[in-house]
Amino acid sequence: MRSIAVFNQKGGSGKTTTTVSLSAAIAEYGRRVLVVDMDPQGTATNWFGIKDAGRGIADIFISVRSLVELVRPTAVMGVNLVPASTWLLGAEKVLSWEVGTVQIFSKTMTSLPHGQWDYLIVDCPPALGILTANALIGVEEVLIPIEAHHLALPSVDRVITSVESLRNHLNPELRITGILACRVDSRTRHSKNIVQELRSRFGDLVFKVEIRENVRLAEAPSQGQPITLYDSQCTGARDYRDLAHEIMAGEGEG
Amino acid sequence: MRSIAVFNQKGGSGKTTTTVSLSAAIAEYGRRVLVVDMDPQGTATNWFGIKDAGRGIADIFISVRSLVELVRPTAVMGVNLVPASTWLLGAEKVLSWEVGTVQIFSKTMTSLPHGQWDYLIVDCPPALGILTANALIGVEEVLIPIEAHHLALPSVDRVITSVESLRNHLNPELRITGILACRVDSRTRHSKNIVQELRSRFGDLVFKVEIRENVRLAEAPSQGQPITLYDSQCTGARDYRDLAHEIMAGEGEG
Ligand SMILES: Nc1ncnc2c1ncn2[C@@H]1O[C@H](COP(=O)(O)OP(=O)(O)OP(=O)(O)O)[C@@H](O)[C@H]1O
Ligand SMILES: Nc1ncnc2c1ncn2[C@@H]1O[C@H](COP(=O)(O)OP(=O)(O)OP(=O)(O)O)[C@@H](O)[C@H]1O
Ligand SMILES: [Mg+2]
Ligand SMILES: [Mg+2]
Repeated sequence: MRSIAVFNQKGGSGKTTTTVSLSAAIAEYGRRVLVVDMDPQGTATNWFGIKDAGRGIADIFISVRSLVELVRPTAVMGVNLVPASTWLLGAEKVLSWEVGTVQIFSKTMTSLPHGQWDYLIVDCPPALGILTANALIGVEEVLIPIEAHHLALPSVDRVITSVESLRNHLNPELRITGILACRVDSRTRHSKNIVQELRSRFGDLVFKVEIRENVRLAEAPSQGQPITLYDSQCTGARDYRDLAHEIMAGEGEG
Repeated sequence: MRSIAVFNQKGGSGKTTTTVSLSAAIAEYGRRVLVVDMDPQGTATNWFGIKDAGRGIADIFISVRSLVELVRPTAVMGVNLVPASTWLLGAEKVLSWEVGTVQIFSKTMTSLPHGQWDYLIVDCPPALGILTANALIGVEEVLIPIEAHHLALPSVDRVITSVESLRNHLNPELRITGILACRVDSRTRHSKNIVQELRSRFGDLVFKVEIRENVRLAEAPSQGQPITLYDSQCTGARDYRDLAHEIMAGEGEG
């Protein structure tokens, strides 16, 4: 099973949009995907229309339930979800950076039955706190979305520095799946300039596919559907299918 | 002096863009503005072109320097800045939610000489952690920016709930300056629908002015200038001047 955390501490990078859209696109190709919502805001949980999340993922921190017990079905074929809830805020306040608390998630991942899912994708909150640290220590890959705007540029270096530090101390397997340019607005020169800057600074780390600005992606959560179901032929759906294809091409690399 | 925290835990709401643009617009009307960057990412600090921030605001938490000692000039007439730095990340990890740690900022605000500034505006990170709690307890008003997208809607109720709880327990003065619709894209029906939903749910709490999507706002930080200097006649500059005017009209209300 490939395990990917979607993270960038810059707010509004496209983390949740990427987690939900990519999961659905990968499932279309017949893979089985488990999404974990590690954001106390529960944006991905809301998007999948889960209303009665209970404590959700917080249960691995505040009681001793295992990850597999928290898995829910979704309306999207091939996609399961471990929901988030505001209980996560309480868990975060209680957890300190002591030894062991950052490995709670990676330990409970062993409760997942072997071979049941092909991909595990974790949506992270916009901060490198205890919750994100748990996600980054439990997975083997990090996907870094970034809005194609100047303000977001410094965030990529920060994430890469954090990944390197975690790799050196706590998770030697951790590698970067790629840097994903999001909300690329073909109408403005600014977006093009930023994507060019990303490619010249980070080379092959940047995905070939760019996710274009597409209002259908902003509308889809209002219907509780991923873009692949909400408007299957729009540019948003096509871009995320291309991303799924590019990521799946790397399956042998792990 | 009016003191306003710009906060929404939803990432990418337009907090930093509003803090920098509004401060510059208010200063154009002759008021003196002190900006405090409480976000460890230091997005506002970078935007103002401050390279040697030192520890910045973190010093009020990790040593006993007072706020007034940390004030810096900026290239914008009438605007001063207390910069942020990544030291804030260390401060956040060390601070616990014990009594007193959430009032550190409000205590040090008394070090500001009376009458030197007309407005204090605090840019908050996208989370209700110790740093944001300090900001919300130290100020008297909260301005809530929101991107005009469906995914952002639940964030407004959350902020209002947090404000009410802080008002009841720690800061009886705290009130909402207003809810600001940001990145309103006149080309899409979606944006219009979301703004309409905000107005029907929150009524007069929503500012009359809407900040339109304008790529010049995304470009301005690459030149280290607020929108009022970068492109004084663009819609971004005009919208934020209208916002400054609407906020200043409320000066007698405090
Ligand atoms: N390609 C796109 N086209 C149009 N809108 C988009 C696109 N990608 C994301 N958005 C919108 O941008 C905003 C930010 O996206 P999203 O919420 O997924 O980012 P995030 O990184 O998860 O934010 P947070 O930091 O709050 O977790 C949302 O309003 C979303 O609808
Ligand atoms: N009116 C606007 N028109 C176009 N782009 C905008 C506008 N307002 C903000 N932006 C862009 O949207 C993105 C998010 O804005 P900003 O960084 O100010 O939000 P934030 O709430 O401070 O984010 P964070 O949660 O990371 O602190 C930035 O890339 C910014 O350039
Ligand atoms: Mg998100
Ligand atoms: Mg910001």
